[in-house]
Amino acid sequence: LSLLGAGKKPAGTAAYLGNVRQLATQNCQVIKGADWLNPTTLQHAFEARSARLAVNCATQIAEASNQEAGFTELSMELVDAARAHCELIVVTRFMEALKRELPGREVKSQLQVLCNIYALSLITARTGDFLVTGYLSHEQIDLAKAKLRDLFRQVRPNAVALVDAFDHSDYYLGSTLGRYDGNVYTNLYNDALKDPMNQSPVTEGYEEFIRPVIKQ
Amino acid sequence: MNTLAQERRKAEFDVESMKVVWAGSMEQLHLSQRMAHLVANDPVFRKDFRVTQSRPDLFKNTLRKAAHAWKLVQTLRLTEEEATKMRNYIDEPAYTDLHWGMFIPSIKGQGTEVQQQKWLPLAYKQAILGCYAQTELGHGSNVQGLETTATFDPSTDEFIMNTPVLTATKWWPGALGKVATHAVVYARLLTDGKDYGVHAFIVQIRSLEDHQPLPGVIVGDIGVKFGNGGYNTMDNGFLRFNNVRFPRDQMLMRLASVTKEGKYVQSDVPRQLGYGAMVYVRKSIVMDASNYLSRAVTIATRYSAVRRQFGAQGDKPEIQVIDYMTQQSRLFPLLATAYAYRFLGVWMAWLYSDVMARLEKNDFSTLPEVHACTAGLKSITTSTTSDAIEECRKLCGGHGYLCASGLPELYAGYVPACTYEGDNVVLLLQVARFLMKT
Repeated sequence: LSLLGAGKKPAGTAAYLGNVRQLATQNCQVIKGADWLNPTTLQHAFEARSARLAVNCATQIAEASNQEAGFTELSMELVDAARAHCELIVVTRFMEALKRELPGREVKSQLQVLCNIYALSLITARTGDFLVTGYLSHEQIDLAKAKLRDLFRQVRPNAVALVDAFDHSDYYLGSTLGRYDGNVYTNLYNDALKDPMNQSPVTEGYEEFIRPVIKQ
Repeated sequence: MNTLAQERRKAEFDVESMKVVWAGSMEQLHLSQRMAHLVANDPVFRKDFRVTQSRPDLFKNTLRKAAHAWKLVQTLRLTEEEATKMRNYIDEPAYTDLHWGMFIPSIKGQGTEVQQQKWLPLAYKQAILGCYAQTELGHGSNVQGLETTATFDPSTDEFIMNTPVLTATKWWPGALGKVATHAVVYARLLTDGKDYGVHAFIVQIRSLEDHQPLPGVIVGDIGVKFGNGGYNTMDNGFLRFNNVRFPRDQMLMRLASVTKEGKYVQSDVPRQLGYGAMVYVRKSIVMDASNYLSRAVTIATRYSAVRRQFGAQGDKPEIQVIDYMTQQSRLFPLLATAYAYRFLGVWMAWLYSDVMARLEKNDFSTLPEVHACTAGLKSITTSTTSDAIEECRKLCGGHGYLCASGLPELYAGYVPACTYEGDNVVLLLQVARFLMKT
């Protein structure tokens, strides 16, 4: 980060750091009635969070008498900054994937809903990062939560079909609860009857350990 | 009509098209379906009694499955891609994962042309079975701290491998305990009176006649691991060397070599080429994360639709738990995450191809970033997925704790990902170091 002032341009997944001045100063623009689901808004939020956490760490390390000791001292904050950078990558990769042609009725719109859920659920789960860096206000976080509830309602009728699309067979899942036919309780009961513990009505060990206790 | 059939009628999108998106292409979808069908309909691959088996029975059954799978590969003339898919659907950690996933790639990546010609044909037909012995009892993520030594003896043109202290005992490598005949062993290279640091060597550890450990080799299984099933199907092992001698040409010499006279020679091949294998492994780990997560989410979603709790009014049934906002707020972000990781995996596959193409042209410019961000992505995807499987278990209420739910075994099989190929927090610090340098 200290090299940025010398005009060195970061590339790849760290390219956003080239815009660090704007990311560090411009807070989230979302207000009531405005759209949290604008991809630019979402991406800016994740970039700002990552850049601000990284700059905070870099500043403190630069101020330490010994850089390596400063790195060790700040390791907890550095882990948060690294996580923020990686989560930004996941969000932007999801957004990028939706820019290409995706054939099939409403396939893209369903994935768009999921992409928004992914991004907004991360924002609400990591509110600490967004608040401590001053990027979001409490009101903006409330708006994000409200939008998330809307999105949950949209995904609800499609939830079972969305997991069917993973195309996992019953054999592969190995789960009575997750059976494709949904016939859960009959199978749980029948499987229990077949359990080795139920091969005889009276357990091994009755004569040796249970009967003496009862008959004492 | 049952509950899930009713749910499926509500869908607002084309599920078959979404299957293609998830699989990557129509060809991939058909390939997956063929291999899934092949495995599911073969009684040898039965897995429903896995959690009630003793460890020795469990392990022996895994050996049976691996041998049967190998027979199928040969009789059905499966391609490498088909065989890989089949191993995935067998859904059981086995020695073959390390043989094909670590041992062979190590020889390809670090062996010279001559070494590859000697060892790869043997490995491809499984005339030798290999593992990847890096981690030691006292050193995991810190590879530079490894203590096993390989000392060159010019008088016999051999290396002598030793385990000088208890903490240098190789510990954890899959397939090492009971199966592997050979290992790629990481050890400090000592020659010409100097320590040249950690290098890789191919060492035979068991006889090819009777499978007995060779003289000077102490090898065994490290014991029972977490959960029923899970990685208990794998013979993670320990290994100690007491003056084990092997020919000089069994040092993997693509990046550096030792002459007959004991001189250490750095090759022209850039050391960075070795990083390609690491990117490949991490790309596979991210793909695995989406796979495991999608399985847990499938179970939790379907059961949340079937299960009804509270809220019955008049003749109406109780409410499906999937209709509760508390259930949705925990489940739907995980569903979204499974898809997010799928697309991330696709991008990482591209990143791997890109970095390999650049490395071939001696362009190392993107390597620090790729190295760091794949480390970080491995870290966050595996941590999130293991937490998510546990969350899905809780989303299924008490029944999620039954092995019949499939979730305990899924969890036991997945959580090691948080600590293998680098501890997750240590990996995040690697990303942080890259960010600070940027």
